[in-house]
Amino acid sequence: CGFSDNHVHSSFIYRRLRNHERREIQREILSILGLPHRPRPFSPGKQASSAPLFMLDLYNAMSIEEEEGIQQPQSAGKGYGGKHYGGYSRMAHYRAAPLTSQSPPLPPAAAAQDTSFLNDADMVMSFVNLVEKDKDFSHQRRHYKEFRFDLTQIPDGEAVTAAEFRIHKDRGYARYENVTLKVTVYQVVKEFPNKDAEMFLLDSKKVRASDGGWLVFDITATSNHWVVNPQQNMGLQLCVETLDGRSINMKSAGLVGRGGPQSKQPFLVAFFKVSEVLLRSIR
Amino acid sequence: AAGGKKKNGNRNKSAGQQETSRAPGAGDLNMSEQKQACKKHELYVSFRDLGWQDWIIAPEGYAAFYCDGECSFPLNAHMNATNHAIVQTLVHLMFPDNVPKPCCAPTKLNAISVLYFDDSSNVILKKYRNMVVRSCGCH
Repeated sequence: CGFSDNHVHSSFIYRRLRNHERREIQREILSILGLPHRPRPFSPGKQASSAPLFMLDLYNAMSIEEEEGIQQPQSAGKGYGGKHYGGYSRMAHYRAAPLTSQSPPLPPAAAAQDTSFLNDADMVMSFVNLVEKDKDFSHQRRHYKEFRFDLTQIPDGEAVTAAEFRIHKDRGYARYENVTLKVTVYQVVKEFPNKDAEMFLLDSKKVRASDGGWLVFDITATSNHWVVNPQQNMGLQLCVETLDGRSINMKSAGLVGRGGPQSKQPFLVAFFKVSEVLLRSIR
Repeated sequence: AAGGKKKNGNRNKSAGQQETSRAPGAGDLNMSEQKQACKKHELYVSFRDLGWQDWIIAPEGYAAFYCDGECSFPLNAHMNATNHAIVQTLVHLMFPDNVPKPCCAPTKLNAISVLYFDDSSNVILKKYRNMVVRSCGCH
């Protein structure tokens, strides 16, 4: 008589929900998801954008972990909760390896061999780039691009444990064929009307102009800072220069901005750990 | 259990009467009265049927199981006689006139992940632990 695993296919008859049943179930599920109402996302064709595609890979990886219930080897370092997550940084390192023309297109993050940090996360959120126009020129003749993300939509009780800025790079213009470029991301600390903004260097990568794929920049500290001080969120600046310090514009370096295809739009993705356990009331 | 107590308390009662105090075994009830034993039932929730496929990216729906059914003797794997006697004694000490009735409820729960858009078209992947019933039993 063991009741524990008798999954009996009940005779539950499949039928259309009546209107009041549908509303009742919708209300119940929204309360489980912790949503005040059902979201109404605006952008058409959004499913094919870069962020949803990336997130769908993570979802599939997470679902496989759940189905197989495989115990993830504890990630090296201090594990997930510590300052340095072996899994995550190893993964970030893995994905940030310089792109080479021989390197296969980067597998989706989820496919990376070490997704233990993903398994530790309670929530992952991707943010669309809000900057309407791509500024591409500075006062000191320095080319740069601006990116803004609204991190105020984060549900209460979530703490950022890892965050990355992802921008796609196509092959650069032929004239830079064998040139090595340095792509640098800064946090904008203070803006001024008639001179360049004050900035804080976050991360930089060296890539060959002829390479293609996703560039991943770790911006965990900045994201945490913006969540705690949303008024100080002035966005990111990205610039590209040759190794001898000459600034070149994004397009000729092959970096894809807002003008590029939906599937290659830059976005920010943040991993969260719930700081307090949200208990669902029994119904 | 109450029947059992009466049976022990009045030994001199005729065997026939004792028969009536025995908890009815499954075989004694006719089909209409026999309630189903505690088990897991499936309730598939389709987000498409709810008209939500424009903002929920994955999954398309999920099997939301629920537990229902009668918890009576014979005991199951979780409530062996010793545990039952302990529960019985403890409850009796606290509420002498209550007869504890085991209830049909989840014994194992699974997590479920949902991928959806928020109002600003940001994408949220959230894991809900202990959300889906995996197995039921008598508590």
